[in-house]
Amino acid sequence: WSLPLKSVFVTFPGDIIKNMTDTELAEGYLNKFGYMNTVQRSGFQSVVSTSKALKRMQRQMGLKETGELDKSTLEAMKRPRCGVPDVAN
Amino acid sequence: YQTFEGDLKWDHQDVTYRIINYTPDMEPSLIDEAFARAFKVWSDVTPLTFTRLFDGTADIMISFGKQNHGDPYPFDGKDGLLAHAYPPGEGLQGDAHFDDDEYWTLGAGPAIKTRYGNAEGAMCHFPFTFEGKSYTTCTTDGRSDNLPWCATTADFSIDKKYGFCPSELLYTVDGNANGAECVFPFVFLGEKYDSCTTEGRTDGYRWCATTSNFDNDKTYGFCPSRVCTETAVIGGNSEGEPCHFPFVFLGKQYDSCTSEGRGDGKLWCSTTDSYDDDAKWGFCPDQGYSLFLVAAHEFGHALGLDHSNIRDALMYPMYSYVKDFSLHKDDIEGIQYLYGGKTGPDPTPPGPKTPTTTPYPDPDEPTTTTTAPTPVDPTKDACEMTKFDTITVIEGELHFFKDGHYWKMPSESNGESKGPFSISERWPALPAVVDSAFEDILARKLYFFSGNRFWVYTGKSVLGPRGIEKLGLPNSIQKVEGALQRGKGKVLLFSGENYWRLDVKDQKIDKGYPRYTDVVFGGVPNDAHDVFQYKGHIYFCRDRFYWRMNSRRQVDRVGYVKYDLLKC
Repeated sequence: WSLPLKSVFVTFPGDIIKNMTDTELAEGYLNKFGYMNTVQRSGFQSVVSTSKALKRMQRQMGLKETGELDKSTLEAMKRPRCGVPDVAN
Repeated sequence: YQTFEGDLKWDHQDVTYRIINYTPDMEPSLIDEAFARAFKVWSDVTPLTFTRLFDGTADIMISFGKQNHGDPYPFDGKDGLLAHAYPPGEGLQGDAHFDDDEYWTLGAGPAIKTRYGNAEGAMCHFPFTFEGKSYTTCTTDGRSDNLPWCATTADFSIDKKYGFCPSELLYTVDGNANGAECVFPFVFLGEKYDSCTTEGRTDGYRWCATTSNFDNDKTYGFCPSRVCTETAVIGGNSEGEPCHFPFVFLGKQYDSCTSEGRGDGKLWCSTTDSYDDDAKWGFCPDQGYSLFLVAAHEFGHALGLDHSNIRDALMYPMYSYVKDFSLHKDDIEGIQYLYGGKTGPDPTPPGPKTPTTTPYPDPDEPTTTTTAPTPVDPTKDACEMTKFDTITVIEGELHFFKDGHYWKMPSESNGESKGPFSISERWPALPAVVDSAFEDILARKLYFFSGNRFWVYTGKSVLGPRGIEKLGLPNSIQKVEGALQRGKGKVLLFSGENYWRLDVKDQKIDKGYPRYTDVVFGGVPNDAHDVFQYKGHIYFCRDRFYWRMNSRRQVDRVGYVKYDLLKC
């Protein structure tokens, strides 16, 4: 068996740079789909903690509500989806 | 299910849509059909109807775009965001946008509707065998004209059924050349091009000239995706170009797509023999995303539904391919919360396209003698009339006036016309020919116009005849041909190519009139001999036909008075 090839990551010209860390991906996702900033009916804008935002996203997606960035949550964030936010603002 | 803040929804049931542009990934007719089926998902369970417009502004404007595509929410290249849509309302509201960095199919790999050949536009059958070899894409094998083709059954050798695949040598999409094929070579900015190019554009779409010189003729079109042909790439920096096998990457040779060099596991290839030298690449086609499923979801948004947290619901945010789709209970509850259930007949299975207006029965065919209601005077059958003096709504029912008689059409849709009745029996003061009439519902009065005189009935009592100049109309008017109640005690009176606005309370024509009919009511004949309002639509009649206009002043149907209104 040859040693596993050391995977070399290449930046492809014209590629949408998506090589971001899992935490960056998660924060971007939670922001983009309305989980982080919620505008209360009263109009008051509140920023919830990442853990709370994660729990809300996990509930919306029917995942286990751990508040942690676990594997299934990360996978769900990488799946193709609609661009409309999940939290109606 | 969720609805948007304030339960945003359309304030009318006849929703219109317009397809602004097409993705090159699929045949335009397949795209039209996918969108029509996506709308049908919702019209099957609500009273909503969806009418396609081909110009002007529709409620739901549908377009494809990449990255920054003209609204504050850019797309993000291949995968990730697939599409988005806005809740009901004016302008951008209600519109649906699809990311054209995606590979759009019907969800199960290349969806190729053939052209020409002998298969009458049938879809490619993948895999198919030809001369003992199996093909999973279109091929130019067996041809010397480099046109990609496919079999439309599993074995070409047996069935000999085939058609041509999308190719810029056969047609182009959008642009200004009405689908004409490319001309190679063509000159653009003084340069010669032997193939489609993205030069001159920033959106990465491949295009070509449809004459030999674009600089002179300025005619062009977009090149259909050849993803079905030679594994043309998607996205990257060579959209639509074929993979080049073998190719070299980091000194290693590859004979097929690879995910090497990427952290996301996506398959890609080089479009030249060496990625190391040219860095020209793109993603290899996969099953693609079902345009029908994504559109059905986005149209849910455009009708007022937000995301659902039911994993199997159509309005769940994440995409998942379903072969035999049916709407989930959660989606149905959501959309019926907004618009109620389906009131009309059960959805009929998709059959051959029936024209929106019933064609005249063929005069040679024996007309089936239905047991028509025995009219008072059988020679006066409303269905024998080619044109009425006037049509109007009185007490909620359509009334058709002609030569001293009138017929009534009950408001329920499957009713049949009743009559004829004698005008002079019900309204003794009126002449035989009534040019137009309208009902002032609040004051419970009926106005009748004939020539340059008018009568006002309140129950059995009548005021008139009086000259129409009493209302402030010019006595140059020969006759008033139509009347439209506009609410707030205002009625529009039509004559020739003009109309006036009458203030019924003051019995006076408002200032600033007349106005030209065709300026305000675009798309209808300006010599209509009858104009009336019925079930939220405005009808302009000329001869046997009517032009129907919806509440947003868009002509959404042209039909036969006889068949569509009188139900003959």
